[in-house]
Amino acid sequence: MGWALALHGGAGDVPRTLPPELREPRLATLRRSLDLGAAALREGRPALDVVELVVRELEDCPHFNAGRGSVLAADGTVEMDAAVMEGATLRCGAVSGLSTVANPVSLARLVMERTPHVYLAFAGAEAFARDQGVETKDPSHFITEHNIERLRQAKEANRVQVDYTQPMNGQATQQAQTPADDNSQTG
Amino acid sequence: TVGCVAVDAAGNLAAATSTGGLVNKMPGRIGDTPLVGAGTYANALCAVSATGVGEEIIRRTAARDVAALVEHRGLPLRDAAARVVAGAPRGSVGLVAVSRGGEVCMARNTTAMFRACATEAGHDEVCIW
Repeated sequence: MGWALALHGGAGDVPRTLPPELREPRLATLRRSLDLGAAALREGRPALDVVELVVRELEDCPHFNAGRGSVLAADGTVEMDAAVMEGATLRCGAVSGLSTVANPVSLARLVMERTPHVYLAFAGAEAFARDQGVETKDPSHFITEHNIERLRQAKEANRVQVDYTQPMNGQATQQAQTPADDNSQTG
Repeated sequence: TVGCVAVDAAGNLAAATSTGGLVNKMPGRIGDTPLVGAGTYANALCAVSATGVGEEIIRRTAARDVAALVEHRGLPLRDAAARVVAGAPRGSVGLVAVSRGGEVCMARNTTAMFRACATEAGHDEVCIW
């Protein structure tokens, strides 16, 4: 059947009135990442290399919620997560709570390939990144003005937001925060 | 959240996902992305990367569920993905997936998902809504 790839840059409630200055850079990055991945597959590179290559490109785009441009936790910091998995072998690697690693997906791959483990988090993952010599940045590198404003709005509304949540008024926020039943926090 | 799934010309599958999580999340919160089988999964039959409300994706082990429906019930990838997405609360899940045979699927129950796909056969798509 031949090669194929698909990618995403997040999902949510994106209004059709999204201004061009917010829409176009994201579409351009999706196109660039798709072309990059397709070219790599056309050249015969393995799927594992391709998914890492594409996700790195998306992480480097400040308009998406990963790498530079990651949204902010309640304390104003970034805590990035990433994972990679290879189908034929079921090998996988994952990282959580990163605040300095430029491309978390590549660190996840190193967890998969160079440790006996599947998942490293927070201080341990940061220490592993330093040990492996991957590119790191000052935590401020990942924080954008746009995301500072989004955190301010979310705090004002007292809620957490998925990638493309639209602003809500106070009444709607209260309704959204109220558990619908006793199972609302199951898990 | 960003992610990519691919099958190469030799039929090898892989998935990768990366995210900053949720705005205003509690420090220390871990979402679906790094949890194997929740937001990211690949086996010899398909590869899946998910995005949306992480806690919902974790509860449903969404990515592995898609793969399990393909593996154990023999569903086509598209049907398996549609079933998992439809079973989640409206507005909570989007995913991209590819099969070993080169089938591509982009399913969601959100109003939009930034997404793109391409195949060796020449299909090429970039879209939001």
